[in-house]
Amino acid sequence: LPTGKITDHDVDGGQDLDIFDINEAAGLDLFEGDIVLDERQARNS
Amino acid sequence: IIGDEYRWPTVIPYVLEDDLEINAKGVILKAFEQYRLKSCIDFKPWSGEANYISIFKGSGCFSSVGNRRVGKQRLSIGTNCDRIATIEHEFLHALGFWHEQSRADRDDYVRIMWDHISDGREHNFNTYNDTTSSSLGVPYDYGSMMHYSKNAFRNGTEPTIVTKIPAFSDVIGQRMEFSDSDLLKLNRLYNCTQGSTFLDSCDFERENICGMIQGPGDEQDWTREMKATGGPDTDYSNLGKCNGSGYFMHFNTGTANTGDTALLESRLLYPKRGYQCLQFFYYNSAGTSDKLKIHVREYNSTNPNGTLRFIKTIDSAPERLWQLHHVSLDVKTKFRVVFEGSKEGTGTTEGGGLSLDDINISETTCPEFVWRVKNFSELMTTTPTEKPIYSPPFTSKEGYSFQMQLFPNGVESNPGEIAVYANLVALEGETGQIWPCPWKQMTMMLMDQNPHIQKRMNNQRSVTTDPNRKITETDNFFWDDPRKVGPEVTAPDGLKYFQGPRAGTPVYLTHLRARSRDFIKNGDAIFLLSMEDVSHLTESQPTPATTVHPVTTPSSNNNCSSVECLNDGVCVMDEGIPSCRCVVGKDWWYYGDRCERKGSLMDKTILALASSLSVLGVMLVITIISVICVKKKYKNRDSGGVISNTYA
Repeated sequence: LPTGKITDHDVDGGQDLDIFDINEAAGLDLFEGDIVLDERQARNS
Repeated sequence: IIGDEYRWPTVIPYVLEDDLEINAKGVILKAFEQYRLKSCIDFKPWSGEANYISIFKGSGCFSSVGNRRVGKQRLSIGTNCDRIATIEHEFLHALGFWHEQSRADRDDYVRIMWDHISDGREHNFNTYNDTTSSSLGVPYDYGSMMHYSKNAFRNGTEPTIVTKIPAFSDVIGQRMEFSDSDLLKLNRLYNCTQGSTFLDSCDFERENICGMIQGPGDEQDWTREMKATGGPDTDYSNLGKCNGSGYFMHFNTGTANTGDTALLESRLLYPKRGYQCLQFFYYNSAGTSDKLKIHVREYNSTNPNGTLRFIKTIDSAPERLWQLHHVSLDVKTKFRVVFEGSKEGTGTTEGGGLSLDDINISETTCPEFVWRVKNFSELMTTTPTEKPIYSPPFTSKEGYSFQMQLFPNGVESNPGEIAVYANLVALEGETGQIWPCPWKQMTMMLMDQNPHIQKRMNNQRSVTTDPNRKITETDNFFWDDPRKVGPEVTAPDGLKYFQGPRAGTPVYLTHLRARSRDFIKNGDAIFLLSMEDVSHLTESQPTPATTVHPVTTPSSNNNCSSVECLNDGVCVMDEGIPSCRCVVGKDWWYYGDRCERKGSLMDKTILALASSLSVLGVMLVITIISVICVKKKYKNRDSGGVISNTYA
């Protein structure tokens, strides 16, 4: 098809971001990357 | 995680918080559908239950592990987390699963490259012993969606996880769908015996043909074959690759008489939802006028022997190809699906007929559109980067047309990966739409053509038309009428239309993954496309904060309608008695019959300090009094006596 160049929108900014990359980029330092611990678990870990 | 206290009920109450992106809300609902299809886990909008999962848009994708029994348990689906596998992954955490790499036996299967891990992130590679975490008797699973990806937490360019079997090095960290082992573990943990919305699947590999029967009142039978004269040469499940297997059902119209019919009926099925999707592969090598019709035989108390109801005729010209078909059903009582082959043409020939394989019946909605990309395997290697293949335009129920753009060899930014985009289309004569297009979710799903619907790991991405989104650096709306914001194009068949801007991803799937499983069968790929209206998801779901009386049963006096829980508390029926469940924070909580009092850790500290000081004060007073008394006593004795030397 003879299309002109039209504006794209790349979801995820066009990157193959895994859960851990997304959280790291957001400045999160969660347990194992994406786990929220309660106080008791945090103490144990 | 070991411990019954961490389990949820099999029907999990949820709240979609208002801050979630609309696309994310739609994908969350799709993830719930996968849970329903593949396990007994179901989800229902929260209606006053004590514990529920509240999904919100946090700064990333995260969850707690298991049911923490805190009332509102939050799960974040933030920006870039709106992928079905990411959502399923976070919900598996919430259901009680840790990451696969933290299993006690992890080191038997992968090597952790400690030198390649970022400083301070080593703790993410701890393992749990089998008193804390159980693998439920399921072998270590490289294909689990709960596995880390090989580069997780790395400090440079080298991977942090190396699989001991090299073939799995690029398999770990898949974010497509549940693996078989993920489902086995989930179903074991929650004692599931079947999927909530699954009804039947048959690939005809077993002689009992899954309990299907030859219908009454017909002249011919369907027969179980490996090959038929006139086609097909092989079945679809195995494509004839395995010796001694590869069966399908065939109605030979070549030898039948004009007017003959053959009925093939499924076993009895028991619907719960009232709507179903029948999916099957169909090979038509019969005459052009021979037909395949779909009926349902419905049973109820007035018709114990069942009544046949016609659904539709499969409209498909003879072609040397197994074609995928979907039929939407709306059955509410016990039923069978009936395939009726009929010979309408005249004369007998040696071969040819109607063939069926890989039948699946589930209580789900059917995909709206099927786009088969022939020779996709070859296209991945021969198509230049940046060169798209366009699907034909598809028109949704609401009258919007769209198409998919497929880049088999990727785009400039990511060559060698499959890229997919969706765009709106304006066809000639189309009128009546609202522009910019409001809240339509377009889903592009590459079908894993495994014969069994519950074992499929489809790859899908969705984009939603946000009517407020603008094209960068312009005043035009992105999802406006393509006649206004897009060029006119002409398809190879001469069809002219306007093509709007496109949204999608250049990293849809790697070639390696695309060549895995059954994404490509006989060289072809099948994309299942849909455009669903998700505008209802812009509305708020009732939450504890907005609902004072979540559970009400007007007919009864002894219920939550007579109880008012304060401070966002929730009324629940506890063994028939209404009681308030109060909101709890990290270091504070509400309590009392109506959650009218607030407590906090600081209150407790002050109380403890005050008590200690009081006790100290009382002890001090007692000591002082005692000292004074003793002093007084001895003073009195001194002053009353006469001391003299009586022996002098």
